[in-house]
Amino acid sequence: MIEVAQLSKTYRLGNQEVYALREVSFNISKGELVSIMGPSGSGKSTLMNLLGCLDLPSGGSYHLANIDVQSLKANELAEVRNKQIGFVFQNFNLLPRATALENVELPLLYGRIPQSRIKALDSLDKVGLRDRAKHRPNELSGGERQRVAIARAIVNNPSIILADEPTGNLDSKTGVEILNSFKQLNAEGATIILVTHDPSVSDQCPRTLFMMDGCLSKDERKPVS
Amino acid sequence: MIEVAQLSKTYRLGNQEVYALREVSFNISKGELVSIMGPSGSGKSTLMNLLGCLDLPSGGSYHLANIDVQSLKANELAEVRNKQIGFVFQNFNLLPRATALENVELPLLYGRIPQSRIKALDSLDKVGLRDRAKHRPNELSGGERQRVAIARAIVNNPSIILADEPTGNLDSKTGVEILNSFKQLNAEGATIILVTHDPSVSDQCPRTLFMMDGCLSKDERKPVS
Ligand SMILES: Nc1ncnc2c1ncn2[C@@H]1O[C@H](COP(=O)(O)OP(=O)(O)OP(=O)(O)O)[C@@H](O)[C@H]1O
Ligand SMILES: Nc1ncnc2c1ncn2[C@@H]1O[C@H](COP(=O)(O)OP(=O)(O)OP(=O)(O)O)[C@@H](O)[C@H]1O
Ligand SMILES: [Mg+2]
Ligand SMILES: [Mg+2]
Repeated sequence: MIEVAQLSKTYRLGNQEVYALREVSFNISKGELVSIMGPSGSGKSTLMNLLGCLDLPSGGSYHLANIDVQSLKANELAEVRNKQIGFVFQNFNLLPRATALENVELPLLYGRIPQSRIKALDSLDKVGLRDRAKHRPNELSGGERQRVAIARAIVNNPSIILADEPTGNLDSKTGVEILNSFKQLNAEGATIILVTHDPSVSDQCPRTLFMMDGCLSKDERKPVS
Repeated sequence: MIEVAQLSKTYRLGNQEVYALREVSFNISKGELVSIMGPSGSGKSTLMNLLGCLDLPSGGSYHLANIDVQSLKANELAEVRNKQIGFVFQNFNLLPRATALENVELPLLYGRIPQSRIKALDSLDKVGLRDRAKHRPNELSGGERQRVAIARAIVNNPSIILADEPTGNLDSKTGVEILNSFKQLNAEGATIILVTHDPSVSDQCPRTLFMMDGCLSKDERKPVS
């Protein structure tokens, strides 16, 4: 499903180079639930942006469902992002002038999916925010914004969910509820990759990729209770 | 030092009222290290904004160092915020077009403090980001932005530090380093209030205020190893 080979990303800043990702290689099969951990600045979000087709690598290759992502045109990449991938951003990326409901509805409108309003309300309901539907992002708490971002990522039932620290702003009880939603979606067939700093989230994933200084330092599979 | 009596905050949204904070009362003495915990949406950031003089309550009173905050004019409130309080925002609130160094330097420039550039570099060094000084926020990882926000809050040695989920985007090792910086500042006399969802952070604070639905549900003091 996801095949990454020698994937690299270098940022240039003035005359300085930042090697954010260095020749990372791994495969993820359809239906896996994988966590990614590592120190702040180790390249996790950079990797997620490449996996989510939001950015292109400086080197190496990325095949998604056997398609070489670097061979796609811009509109084809947009189609993949809209139809196949649900992305929860570390900083949420909500539209500031739209309500929670409008933010969640957006991927459905892009994809011309019918009954978008009902589906969006349903998704908000799943993250416990039905009564916040009319609030704009600046009228929501940090954890509520995070949950709107999650609701938006799962609303069109994507086959791949990429969530960058989805429980960072949530208390443990709400975090557990969100993790259970992800496990439910995984049980229904979605391939899920979660970046997390929380060992209790990572412990519930059968596989964990550890990042260090832009490299993959360890690929650990473990039994999960 | 901090005296809060029947403090309330109600947001109005169209014809709906949101009781974000409901008659909260507590006192915090100079030099205390206090954590605030509670479910997402329970009013923690709302309370922090009032304590930080960033917003005014709908009811009740807030005395800071014996001054009734509601009696202050706008420029006096700005003076208190700049000279006495260091605030770490849950969503960082960094200036997007300024570098990390310029962001950290800003409170010193406002306060006309000399040697601002050296002090700002020193503060960035304390959070492990000396080599990210020239990066702008969108050229930093989530945890690096959080640390720039922390560096900015502590750069002018404030007597009160209000940190809203300061380790939410940090791996455990970096989070421990940041918490140790706060404990060091507390040992040097700063009064520190941390909102956190992380029990391991809260366990290191001798006192924890628990919020629930806008109310203070418990005020717990405990011995700390
Ligand atoms: N400007 C606003 N208008 C209307 N409602 C608001 C506004 N700001 C916050 N709220 C609501 O007030 C409640 C408390 O918000 P607050 O940000 O204090 O929560 P919190 O405890 O910090 O949550 P979190 O842990 O998710 O950050 C939330 O339910 C939120 O939806
Ligand atoms: N646009 C950019 N220009 C230059 N450097 C960048 C840029 N974006 C990220 N970086 C750097 O690349 C490194 C990796 O960033 P990345 O966001 O992938 O880290 P991360 O593992 O997600 O960290 P965190 O846990 O703090 O979110 C960081 O050190 C960061 O400073
Ligand atoms: Mg990140
Ligand atoms: Mg908050």
